[in-house]
Amino acid sequence: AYPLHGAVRQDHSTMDLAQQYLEKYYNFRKNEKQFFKRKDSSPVVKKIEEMQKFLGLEMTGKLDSNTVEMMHKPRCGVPDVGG
Amino acid sequence: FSTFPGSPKWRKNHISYRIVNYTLDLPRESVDSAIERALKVWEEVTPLTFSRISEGEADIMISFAVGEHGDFYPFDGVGQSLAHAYPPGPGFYGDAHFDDDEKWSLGPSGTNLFLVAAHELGHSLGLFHSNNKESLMYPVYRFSTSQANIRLSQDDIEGIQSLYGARPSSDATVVPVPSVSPKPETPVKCDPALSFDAVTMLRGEFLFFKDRHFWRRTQWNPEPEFHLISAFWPSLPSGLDAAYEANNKDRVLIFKGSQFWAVRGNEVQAGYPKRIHTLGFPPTVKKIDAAVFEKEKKKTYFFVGDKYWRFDETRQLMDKGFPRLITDDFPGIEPQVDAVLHAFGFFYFFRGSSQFEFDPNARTVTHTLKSNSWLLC
Repeated sequence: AYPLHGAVRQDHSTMDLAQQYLEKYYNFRKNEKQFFKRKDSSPVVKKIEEMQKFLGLEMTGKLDSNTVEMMHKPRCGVPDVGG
Repeated sequence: FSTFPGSPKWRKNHISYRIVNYTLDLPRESVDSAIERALKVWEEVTPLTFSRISEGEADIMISFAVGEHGDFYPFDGVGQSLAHAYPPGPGFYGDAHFDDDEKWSLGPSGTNLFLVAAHELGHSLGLFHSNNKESLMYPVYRFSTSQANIRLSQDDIEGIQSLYGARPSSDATVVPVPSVSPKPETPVKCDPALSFDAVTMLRGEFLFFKDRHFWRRTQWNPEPEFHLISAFWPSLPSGLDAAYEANNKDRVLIFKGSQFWAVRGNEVQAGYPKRIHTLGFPPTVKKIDAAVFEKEKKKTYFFVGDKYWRFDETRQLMDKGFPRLITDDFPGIEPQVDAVLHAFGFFYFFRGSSQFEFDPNARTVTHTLKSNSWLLC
């Protein structure tokens, strides 16, 4: 029932957080919102993996608990990718 | 490490900064000190030097703001984004903005301004984020007591030196500062060359400060304990200049450069640091070498170069007729003094690896010992 199979059960706020986080820090463009594509080809999954790789998390491509926890931590406002 | 696209950097070594406004969470002096220390972190590994201006356009403009603040990257209330900064360049480039919805602090609670400023100023100098979790330029905020004095990782040093090169090994115009190393050396208690930065008593215990650490000798355990300064007082700097206990006030004053802090037990008192000139020193005095309180007379002696001042702790004023030459009133004690202790009726002057026991009644040096004799060496 969840777009990202195997992810932590999400509510809208977590999904919103992830979207905002990826847009703000990983140059995720809004027109690439495609949560309902197959997980192994989803740009969202790839973006999540990019974030996980940069931040030293396991690259699951999912919004697992460690990833969600990391997104809630205070941080610098400068993006991690791009300029 | 990484740099911004195109690797922008300052094309000069002398960079100006200005603190445009202040958070109400901290005293102004604390904000000034945190920013100065944050810049020094980078200064110590590059040829860069920083000077502060109080008005006009500086290279790095530092400000506190909330929400939308004019650059289309609004802050977001408490948590999440703490601050951001721009890479080197004209106008708003190089500037650093801090989210004033955060609770700024100098300790482990709230958001540590010194730590965040050091990170943001790395951006102001041209560093982008690092994916190395041990690096200062890693994007996620992590405060630990060991970071109270920030040691750059090798990754941070390689990053900044890829832009500016290393600090020159000899430069007559540079004031010597302790070098920043990714693997700091720990002082060895019985090193025959050991000298102390500052020595004081605190509630009956003897404290001997050296670099980032101090030894603590209590009256019921002669074997000294060894601690990080930051483990007890996270907001204090390392490499202290002087310390003394005004024990009629249960307070230790700690000096570094032109500032001093007051601690009571393991709490740094609010309203500090203050400038040493508030004690009555002239502007020409930039730092204190050593300080000691004489309980019987309720006077504090401050040693600076070849002179000393005497401060009346009751009136909270410098005594008239000072400064005087150290050699005139303490014959046998040669300047410059590293630290002084008053105990058992004697003054103990620490100078390098030697210690001179001075009898104030006889006005003579009675014993010469090694500085670390207090540490059972």
